[in-house]
Amino acid sequence: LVQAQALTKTYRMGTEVVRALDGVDLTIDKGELIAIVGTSGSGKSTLMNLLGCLDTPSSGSYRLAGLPVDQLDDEQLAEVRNRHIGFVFQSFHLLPRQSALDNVVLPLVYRRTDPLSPAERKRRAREVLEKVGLGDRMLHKPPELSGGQRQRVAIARALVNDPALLFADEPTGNLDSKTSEEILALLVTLNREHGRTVIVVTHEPDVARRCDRTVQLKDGRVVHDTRAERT
Amino acid sequence: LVQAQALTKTYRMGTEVVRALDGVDLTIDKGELIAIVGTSGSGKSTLMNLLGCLDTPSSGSYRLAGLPVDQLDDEQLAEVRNRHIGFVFQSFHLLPRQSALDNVVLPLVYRRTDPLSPAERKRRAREVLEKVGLGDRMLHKPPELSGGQRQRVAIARALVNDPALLFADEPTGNLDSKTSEEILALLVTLNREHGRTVIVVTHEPDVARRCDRTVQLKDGRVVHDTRAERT
Ligand SMILES: Nc1ncnc2c1ncn2[C@@H]1O[C@H](COP(=O)(O)OP(=O)(O)OP(=O)(O)O)[C@@H](O)[C@H]1O
Ligand SMILES: Nc1ncnc2c1ncn2[C@@H]1O[C@H](COP(=O)(O)OP(=O)(O)OP(=O)(O)O)[C@@H](O)[C@H]1O
Ligand SMILES: [Mg+2]
Ligand SMILES: [Mg+2]
Repeated sequence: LVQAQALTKTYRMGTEVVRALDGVDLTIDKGELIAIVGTSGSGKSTLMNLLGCLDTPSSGSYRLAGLPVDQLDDEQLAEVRNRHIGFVFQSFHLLPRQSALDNVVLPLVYRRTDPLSPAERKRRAREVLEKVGLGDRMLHKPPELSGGQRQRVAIARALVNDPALLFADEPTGNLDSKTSEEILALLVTLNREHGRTVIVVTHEPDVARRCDRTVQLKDGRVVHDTRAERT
Repeated sequence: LVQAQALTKTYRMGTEVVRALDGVDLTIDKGELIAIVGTSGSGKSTLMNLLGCLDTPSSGSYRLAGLPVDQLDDEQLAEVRNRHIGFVFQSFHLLPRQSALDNVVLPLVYRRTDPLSPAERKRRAREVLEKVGLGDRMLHKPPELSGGQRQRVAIARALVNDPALLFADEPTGNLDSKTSEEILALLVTLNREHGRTVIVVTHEPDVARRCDRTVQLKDGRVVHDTRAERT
């Protein structure tokens, strides 16, 4: 499903060069449940943004479901992102002046293939907000929610279009262990029962333990991949 | 040092009333190292904002170092916050267009008692940024930093004025275990060697375990306080 080869991402800061990603090769099959781990600054979010088609590499190639992503035009990319990819951002990126419900409805509004009525959109958004335990907070706006509640709105928004490929960048960073466990169970169900490919960046060993495979980054490179052990 | 009695914080959302804090009594002595725990939405950040003089309660009283906080004027409050209180926000609140260094220098710029020269401010800001492992990222702006790096800039900024009272709202939520450990060691040192009062909201049992006392919130109230056990 995902084939990344020799991916790099460099930033120029004056005379300094920051190699956020320094040559990453990664192959992910359909239906995998993968944890991406590594210390702060090791390149995890940068990698996720490339794989989720939210950013372009400085060099290297990336194919998604066989399609070379760098050859898609903006419209095609937007459609891929909307229908096939769900993304939970490390910093949430919610619209501060819209309610939780409206934030979660948004990806459904942007849908082009097989569009839904406003009533059906609201119904689906409510359903996924209840799944993450926010049934009684749907009308609150982000500034009227706790940190962990905002994180869960971001998760709900990523799930509402029922994407084949879910990227979650530290989805439990702001959650207590009980709520973390609920979110984790949700991700595992998506993978086991619905066959979704789920890629989770996490700092928590318990979360990584529940995944089938762990890929470890360090200084912008893959330094360990548990899948490689079995071959 | 901190004496909170019957603190409440309610929000009106149309016909609904949200009791973010529902009657909290809490006494904290100088030099304590306390963990505040509880599920997502239980009122931890709300409590921290009240204790850190960033917000006012709906009812109840709060004395800080013997002074009734609600009787201080805006100027006095601002001075207390600047010189005596350090606050690490759950959502960081960094200035996005300023470098990490300038973000950390800011509390020193606002200092009225015993002001510092611009050169000395920069020196102190650099020193604390190095303490949190960001020596090579000082000129990056928040959008040019990873999530965990932004969290550490927020921590550095809270420490730079060497406050007597430090509030840290989930300071390791975006950090891997190694970096978390470094930050935790820093907080313990502040408490043990410098006598600072440190109050940490945390979801991680390892962090709470290192504190001398744990206060647990649930639905806006204190439901458990390990200090009460010893009396
Ligand atoms: N401005 C507001 N208006 C309405 N409700 C609010 C507002 N701010 C907070 N709340 C509600 O108050 C409750 C407590 O919020 P608080 O941020 O203190 O929780 P928390 O314990 O810090 O949670 P987390 O662990 O998720 O950060 C939450 O249920 C939240 O929805
Ligand atoms: N726009 C940018 N300009 C310059 N450097 C950047 C930029 N974005 C990221 N970096 C740097 O690239 C490195 C990797 O960042 P990235 O956000 O991928 O780390 P991460 O593994 O997600 O870390 P964390 O666990 O703290 O979230 C970091 O050292 C960061 O400072
Ligand atoms: Mg990150
Ligand atoms: Mg909070």
